[in-house]
Amino acid sequence: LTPGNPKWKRNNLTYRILNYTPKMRQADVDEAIQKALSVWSNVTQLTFQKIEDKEADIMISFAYRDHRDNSPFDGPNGQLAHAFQPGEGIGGDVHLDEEEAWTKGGRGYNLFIVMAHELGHSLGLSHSNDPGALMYPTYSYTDPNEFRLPQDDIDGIQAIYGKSNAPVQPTGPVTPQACDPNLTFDAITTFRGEIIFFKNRYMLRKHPERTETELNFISTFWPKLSSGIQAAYENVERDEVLFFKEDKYWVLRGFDILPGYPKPIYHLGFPKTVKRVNAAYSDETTGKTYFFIADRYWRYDERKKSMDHGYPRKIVSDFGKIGRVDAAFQKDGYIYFFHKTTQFQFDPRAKRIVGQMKSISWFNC
Amino acid sequence: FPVAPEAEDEGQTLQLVESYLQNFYNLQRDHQPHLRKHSENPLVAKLKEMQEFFGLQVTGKPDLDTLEMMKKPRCGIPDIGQYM
Repeated sequence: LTPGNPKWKRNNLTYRILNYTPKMRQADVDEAIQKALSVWSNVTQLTFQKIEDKEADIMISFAYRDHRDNSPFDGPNGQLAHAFQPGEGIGGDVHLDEEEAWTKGGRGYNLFIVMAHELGHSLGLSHSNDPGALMYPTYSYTDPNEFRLPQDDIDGIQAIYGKSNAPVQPTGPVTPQACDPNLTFDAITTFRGEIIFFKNRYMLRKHPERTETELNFISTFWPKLSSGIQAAYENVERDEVLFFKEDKYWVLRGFDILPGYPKPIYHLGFPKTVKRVNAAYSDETTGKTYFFIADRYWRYDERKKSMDHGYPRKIVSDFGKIGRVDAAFQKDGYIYFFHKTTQFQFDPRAKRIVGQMKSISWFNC
Repeated sequence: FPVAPEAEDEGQTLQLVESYLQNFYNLQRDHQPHLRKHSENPLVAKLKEMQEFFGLQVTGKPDLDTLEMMKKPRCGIPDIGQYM
């Protein structure tokens, strides 16, 4: 919240678009701004009416370098935009740096994302230090079609304007905290010596030699894979990582998705009855990859590039009581299975569970 | 004399750090810039404030993670205080 708690005295606000950028179709600019306004009206009782002529509460314009508000822009990149806290005159106004590469997609800077952030300021919010929050100071792309206002921002705006009228209060994604004992994972894979833990639209990167854990948006590295990865494994021999989401999979070499992907998982030999993969790991010594689906598992031969015969088998028959597998990876000869907040260490030589830990044991909590 | 590369780098680094802290952490523009001076000068104090905000290691020095964060495209509004 902003010191002094500036806020609009009424809920029905007006906005006006003073000019347009030549880098986008006018209709796309209108749509991006309208969608950005709805981010905030969806979670409060605020309404926004577009006006074309008079002075509006929120005046939106594209501006160049020194535009006489004592806060000159700095050319491409750097500062993208700014806005003023609620108040008369310049209060509430949004200025966008005309020299930025404004777009409606993932290239350049997505106008919807930046606009939604700046409108947070126009309504009285300051910056959040939650790296997953919309009001975090630095830019990060989220597909507008998949965008959901994070809980941190909902809490902030409702602290100023109260809750929405909706029968069910809206909620938003919460940024994973590495040492949250309730943290569970969607998928985990090794990756060139690191371990990457996937959760919603985030990835936590852990390098064995570094104490701290790095939190990133998945889209920072793989814009096309913005969230919801369900299984992943590394084929060390081929320096590839495979990601699974619903009935598709992607192959990545380094940070690049190989052309021709995604492909249907049925290309690997799964029957059509399989709709998604829960977890996977690959044993680099045997070249065998294990896929876990519900209470069964398949084994795939990376060298023959086909499923082994005699599968699927019951997980409990060969791996013991590890329940449904959320995620798995192999490290230093052991297999680590994750089931909710519990982690099992499995010794494939002894063919039995040799340890049980919290799922967050890798984060030096 | 031609500026030695590291000295030039240091000059650029100091400039980047200084303008970032002036823009977003209300560092006064008339302070004397010394990254090395031992007593806690305003620039080091503001640098620590920025590192604290972003959850970086609070070193008071322009380390790699800090400089990387400063180079990220962002909103022009300060991270602290009002934005009248």
